Amino acid sequence: HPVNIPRKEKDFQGMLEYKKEDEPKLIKNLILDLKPRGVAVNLIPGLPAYILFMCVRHADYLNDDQKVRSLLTSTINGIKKILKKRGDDFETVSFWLSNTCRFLHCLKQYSGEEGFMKHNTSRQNEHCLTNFDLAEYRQVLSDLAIQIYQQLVRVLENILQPMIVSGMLEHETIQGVSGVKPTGLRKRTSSIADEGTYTLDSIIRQLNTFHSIMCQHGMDPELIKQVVKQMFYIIGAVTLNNLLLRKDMCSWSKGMQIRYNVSQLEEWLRDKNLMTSGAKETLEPLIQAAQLLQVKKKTDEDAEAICCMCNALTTAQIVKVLNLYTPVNEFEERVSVSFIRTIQMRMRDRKDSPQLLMDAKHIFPVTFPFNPSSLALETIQIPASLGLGFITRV
Amino acid sequence: PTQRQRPRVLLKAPTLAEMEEMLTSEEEDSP
Repeated sequence: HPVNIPRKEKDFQGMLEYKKEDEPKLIKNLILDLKPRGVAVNLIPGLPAYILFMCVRHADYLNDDQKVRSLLTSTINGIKKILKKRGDDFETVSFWLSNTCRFLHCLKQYSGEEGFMKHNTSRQNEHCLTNFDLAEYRQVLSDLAIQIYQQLVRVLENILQPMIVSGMLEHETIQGVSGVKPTGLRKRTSSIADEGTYTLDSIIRQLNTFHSIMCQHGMDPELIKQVVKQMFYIIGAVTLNNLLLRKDMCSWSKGMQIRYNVSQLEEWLRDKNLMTSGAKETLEPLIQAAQLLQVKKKTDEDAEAICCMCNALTTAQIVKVLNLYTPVNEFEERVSVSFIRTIQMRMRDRKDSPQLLMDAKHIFPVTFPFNPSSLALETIQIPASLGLGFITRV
Repeated sequence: PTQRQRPRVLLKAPTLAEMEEMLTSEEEDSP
């Protein structure tokens, strides 16, 4: 009887052999039919990327350029197909953004180019591609990753958008702080969120969900930082734009509410060790608008202080907030026209944009810093749940 | 890294857009 001697990992070379005719099945099982919430939950982060790369390695080992081209093209088209089909699902987009980046890093790490081998073990250096230079395919994969990242931003924006105004502006996170109704205005919301309205907690819970999914998928930490920075920018821009368009949002107490909400978002960044992501800085215009609602607005000294403080707001935005400002009670006066004139005079040299609203659709350029993996390819095993029995570890 | 015998051959890659066309024609061909 042929004795099935289990080969030790040291015998494997970290490649996966498959028949050319099985390529469609490989793409179907590993990309098109793979559910991030299904079997993928138990996979090591980036496993699909490692499997695809180990297949590329074997085709390279065979010196079969057609097989390499076909696999790379089918992989890229397979990912595009699944993102066309399920591109509004955050988990799917996050999963394939993470795996596309991991695949890109593998193509670099094992390219044989000195600059990408600094962190390799000697064994990993033995696993570098031997026949083909795939630099052009790396560029195509990088273009694909940019497309997937922009799709991820659209998906998270669609999820966050309905929560922002309600959670950041309307809902009274600090109950009762605006107990005194602003003069002449009906109080918009009760201090306890009505059923169906979002609160600041709703936003923070959603941030937690996004963050844990991206971590579970093994997304590069530097990329997670960029996603979080983009999310905070959207929250800050949508909140500020609504504040600039709504008289009922320009009061001392709203300034207090906004500052408290921003402090809770900063707390979240600290908890997730994301203070270096640049996310907090994207909230600066909103922070300054909230401060503007709370500072004194009477004397020349007040005008001087405001001009120094509001370096992240345009003149148009400052003037708008001052015009909309609604005193908390009859004892407080409105902001005088002369005071606003003083502000305009002091800021006439600024030559800043006449634009009033922030561009809430702006997407920061994304980068994918090289992130080599310490995972040893020869140790990778393919779970039976992936249905890839037709592939052979080599 | 071990001294290489011969340089790796650069594989020319189609652009994403060209791949998109392949994908579209593939989808049109398939029943």
